[in-house]
Amino acid sequence: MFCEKAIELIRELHRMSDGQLPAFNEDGIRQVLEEMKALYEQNQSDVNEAKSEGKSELIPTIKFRHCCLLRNQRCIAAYLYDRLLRIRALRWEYGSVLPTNIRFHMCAEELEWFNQYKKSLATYMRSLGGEEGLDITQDMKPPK
Amino acid sequence: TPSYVPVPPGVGMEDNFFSLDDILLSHERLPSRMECLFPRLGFLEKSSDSRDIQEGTKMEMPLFLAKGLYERKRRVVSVELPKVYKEGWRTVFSADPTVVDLHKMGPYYYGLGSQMLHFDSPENPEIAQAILQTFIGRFRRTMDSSQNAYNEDTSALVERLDYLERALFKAGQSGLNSFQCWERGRAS
Amino acid sequence: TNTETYLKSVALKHMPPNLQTVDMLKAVPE
Repeated sequence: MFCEKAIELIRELHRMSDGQLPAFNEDGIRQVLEEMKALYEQNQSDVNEAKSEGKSELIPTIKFRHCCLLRNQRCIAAYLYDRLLRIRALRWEYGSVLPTNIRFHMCAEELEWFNQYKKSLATYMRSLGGEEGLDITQDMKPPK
Repeated sequence: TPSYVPVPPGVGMEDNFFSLDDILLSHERLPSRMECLFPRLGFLEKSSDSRDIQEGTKMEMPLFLAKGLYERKRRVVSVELPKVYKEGWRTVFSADPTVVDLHKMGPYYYGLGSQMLHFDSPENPEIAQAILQTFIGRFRRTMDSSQNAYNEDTSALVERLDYLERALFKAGQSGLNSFQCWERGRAS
Repeated sequence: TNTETYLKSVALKHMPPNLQTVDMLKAVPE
């Protein structure tokens, strides 16, 4: 069945419900994108055939593949988004310099996203508490 | 990492695009019947040598696909209601919902049941009621046990819960642990 | 914007033409 590689990506993250960041599964994503490419090309071909030869019986198959394309898109997007939520949480847990072993698990684009997030957060914190700003990532537990 | 808050699953018949739970739920397979020919997809159906999936073929289909293909006005695919939502089991639930092993019968009893309402069935009102009443009947025990089991092995308490109930149990435990931490002066 | 840019650069731009956007407002629950 289609979309099996895509669901594996989701399971990989779901297993780590505590927010740990596993290594970026570049190979997994590549395989899902390849499946999407194949599905799309098959659909293009069948759509042309359905139009030019009036083969309306191909429509259910075209819809089937389209559902799988949408599914693969959703799985990839959710995988990447959930990883961003984990990475965002790391800023609050570890501060603005992440441990090396965590950075190794991030792809270049995730590091870039993290840098942008840090900047947004810093800008926001500077806007609080008068001239000095306020570091809201400190003192996250109440005083005794 | 307490700062990691994943996208929660949708409530009722909704589902959230980025929710890992919703994606996993919608991967559950349902016994289905293809109500028309699906040309050139025969390779997906292991028992057949045909190039096509023939009309009338029965196969297990993931929920996302069944939902995507289902049409109210045209017979494209029909989905069989899993037995846990059928009348026989609904009667069991109405007698005493607390005795059922919802992990074995599920594990997404509430989630999958809610999603089944997307397929037009004359039993939908009864199915919806059964799911709701089952939740109401079981919720109190889940909540009570999550608030009373401190620092102990909870596997026996959760093993018969479906995933929604396990999430509620976990939330209860988290609250209990935080409270205990505070009482011991360890929350600062 | 940061997240949309990221999703596009890592994955969406490599997808078929009709699947290169995700409606973030719809996708991210309130």
